[in-house]
Amino acid sequence: HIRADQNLLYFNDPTWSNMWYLHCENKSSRCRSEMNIMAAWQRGYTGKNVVVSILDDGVERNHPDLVQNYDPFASYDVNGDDQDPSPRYDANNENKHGTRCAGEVAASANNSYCIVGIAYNARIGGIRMLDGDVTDVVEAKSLGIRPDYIDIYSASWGPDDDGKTVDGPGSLARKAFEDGIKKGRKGLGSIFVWASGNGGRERDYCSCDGYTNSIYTISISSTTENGYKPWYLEECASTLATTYSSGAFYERKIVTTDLRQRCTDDHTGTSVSAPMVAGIIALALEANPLLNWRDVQHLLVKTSRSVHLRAPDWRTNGAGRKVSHLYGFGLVDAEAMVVEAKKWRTVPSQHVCVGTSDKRPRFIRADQLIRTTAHTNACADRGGQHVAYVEHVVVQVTISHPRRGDLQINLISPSGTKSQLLGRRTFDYSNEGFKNWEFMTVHCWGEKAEGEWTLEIQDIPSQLRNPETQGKLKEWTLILYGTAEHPYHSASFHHSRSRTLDISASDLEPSKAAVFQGHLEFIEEEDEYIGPCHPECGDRGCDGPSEEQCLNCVHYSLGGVKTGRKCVSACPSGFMADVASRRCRRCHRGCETCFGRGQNQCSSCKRGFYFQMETNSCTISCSAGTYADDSLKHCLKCHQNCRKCIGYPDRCAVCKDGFSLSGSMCVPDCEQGTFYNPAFMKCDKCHSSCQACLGSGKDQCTQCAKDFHLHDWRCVPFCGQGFYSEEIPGLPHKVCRRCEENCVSCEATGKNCVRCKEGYSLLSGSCVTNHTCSNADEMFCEMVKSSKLCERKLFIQFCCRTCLLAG
Amino acid sequence: SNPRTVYSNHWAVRVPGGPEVASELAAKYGYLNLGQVGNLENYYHFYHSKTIKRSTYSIRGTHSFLQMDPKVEWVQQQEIKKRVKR
Repeated sequence: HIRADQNLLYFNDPTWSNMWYLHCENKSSRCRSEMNIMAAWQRGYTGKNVVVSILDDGVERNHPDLVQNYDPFASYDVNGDDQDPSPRYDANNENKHGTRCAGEVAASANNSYCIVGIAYNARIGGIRMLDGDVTDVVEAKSLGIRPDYIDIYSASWGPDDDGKTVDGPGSLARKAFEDGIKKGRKGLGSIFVWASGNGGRERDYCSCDGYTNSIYTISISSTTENGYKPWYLEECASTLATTYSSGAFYERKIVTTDLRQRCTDDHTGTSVSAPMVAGIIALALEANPLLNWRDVQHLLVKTSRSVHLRAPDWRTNGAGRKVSHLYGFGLVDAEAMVVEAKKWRTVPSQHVCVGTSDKRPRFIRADQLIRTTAHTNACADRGGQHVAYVEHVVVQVTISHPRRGDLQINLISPSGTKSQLLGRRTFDYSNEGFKNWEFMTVHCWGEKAEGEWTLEIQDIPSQLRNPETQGKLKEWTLILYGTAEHPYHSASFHHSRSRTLDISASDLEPSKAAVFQGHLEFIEEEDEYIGPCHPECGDRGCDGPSEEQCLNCVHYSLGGVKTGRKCVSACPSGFMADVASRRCRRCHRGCETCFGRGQNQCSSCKRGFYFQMETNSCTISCSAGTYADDSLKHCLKCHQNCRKCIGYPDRCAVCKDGFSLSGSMCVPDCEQGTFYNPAFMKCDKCHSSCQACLGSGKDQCTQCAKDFHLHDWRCVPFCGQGFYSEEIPGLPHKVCRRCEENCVSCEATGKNCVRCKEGYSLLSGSCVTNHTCSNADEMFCEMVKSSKLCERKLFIQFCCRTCLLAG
Repeated sequence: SNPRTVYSNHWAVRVPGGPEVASELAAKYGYLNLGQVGNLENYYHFYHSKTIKRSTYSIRGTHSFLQMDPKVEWVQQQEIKKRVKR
């Protein structure tokens, strides 16, 4: 928040007071203008001599707020093939988009009409190309209109943001981009600014848009007044920076020029943001017209800040830059841009290195993560291709998959920065996969390129897919873009800086000169942090007060995906201190402390893991012959006879060969007819009736001797009364089985009784009571007979004897 | 089902011989040469009035012989792209 200042500029444009994103209006209240556009104006930069063109559905060149800055040489009608980019008017005002974008960039200031553009002295044109069939030819033509004349092309359109489209520039448009950055602006390179995707509601991912995903375009996203993510915003790793745009109904809106010479606050989406950045870049180009296309991107990376922008994934990359997938490097800062631009030294030439190309196919299994790593020296052995410091990183992939939206792809740099190249897209049901699709990330900007790069692909099936179908990673290539030397940290970089404004009032038009005359200030150009550094910061100082803003460390630097990068006095749990490089290195997964990064270099384990002393490793479960001791978090050895034990070394569950389980102990196997006596630790004889036993008693037999029968754990020579002898398959002896109820003696099979107990009579092999039924009349017995109840054991007691005696 | 490609009656052609050669080729096969594609050297924009303006398949005809002409390095029938304003 910036306290309102009475000395600030004032314009008579009617909606000037509503342009909260440019200035503070209410002098008594705190306001929000972190884009610092007013401050850039106060330094004298308003976009003079810079040409911006809006690629869209046309620009109303006679709009009162645009007519003064309109430039016909920055304009063309590709749809109608003429020089006039005026939009086609209809009842729905369908073609208002371009006019709205144009006003943000260069609407005139202080003309008592509508708004003030960010670069209100720049020249503005329009290329009408969306109001008709858009083809590769149309796009290529549009991107190549007078590249030596137009400095900045701003585009707030793209492929459908429906969450299922994967599309980008065709071969001609790609060639137009390449020609533009190589030859445009007389060799400095055209500046292409692009609005990031608007498919937030559809869970779209802007890496599926080949325009925002290109290294040649500056992809811009939006934030609301309060720093919240707008509903339309997509996230991806190619977004470079952010500006304010309209958001929720209770947050203030953006105002701009509208069709039919009107003014509107209805303009929203990322379409607002790209023209804003185009205007801010115009201010920077006025400060330094010799900036090339890569200088501009470096400036944005260096000067954008996270401020109050709310994102769950703000991380500090290996170069100390905070970055997020929603906002890139954060909110643009126009004042910082012009200050840096003024003293900017051209970055070293771009090198391109193919870090790795892997054609080994890999199946992508559902619910699994595949991880493939590649170590690269970043072409250090090829002078013209060596990339020491990264700018853009592109991963080109070919993947076949039954449902593309189930895929999630990440890239992890040697510094540990994790870029999500692709997020899951719920509505993408396509089975076309990706064919040589290039995913781009800016999150590693400034990092060292050499080292291990990891590509992760995860398949998280949605409910509507056959989980057994698999995708395949057919090929992936890592392409590094960057420089062989640091882009701006060199001894000769810090020029003496100009301490005065480099414009005079006579350079301005009289009306504007009068406005400026009273507000000119000689401002000390102090753009470095001069406050105290954190105590952990080393001798190179810092960019701010926190330990995350140190340029080097006194003790150790702690960096990682989740913790960010900061200076610490001691390495925390899970890390080891690398004294030589003064860095905390992550131990292997599971290790709490370690003496190296390898799997076998642990000293102690995290909770849930057990330390294996023999291998110095931490595992979730203990290996064979050991058991998990929860108190010590160690794997300890079992008793020497045990193959597997539980909880204690002598509580065996499985014995080694030559041993048998006796209770919970593993005892040596004894010969037949003997048993292991733990009291004497030797084999003793079983009872004579036993072939095998647990003890010497006659009731401790487990197997009987030959011709003996097993009866109640005893081995007997013959079965007693009421029992019959039965052979059991697999057993070497017979077993005594009980005859049926009330039977004293039964056949060898046990099915039929031969002699019954007293009080029972033998009837069809079964014993029935001698009593008679008093109610067994003829009809009852007829029923018993006809139902053959007497043949069934269950009913044989049912007065059968009575009926039988009755005939 | 995946979205369909929509072909137009416009072509992009690479003819290294220059604009006169491009115009001759266009006339020979029934096209109209609409000029160079922006700033891309040797790339020309051809239009054929006798083919369907919008079609879901690439129509074959005498105009298809253009790509077989030895003076033509490359031919691309233009597809209509769906583009949305943000």
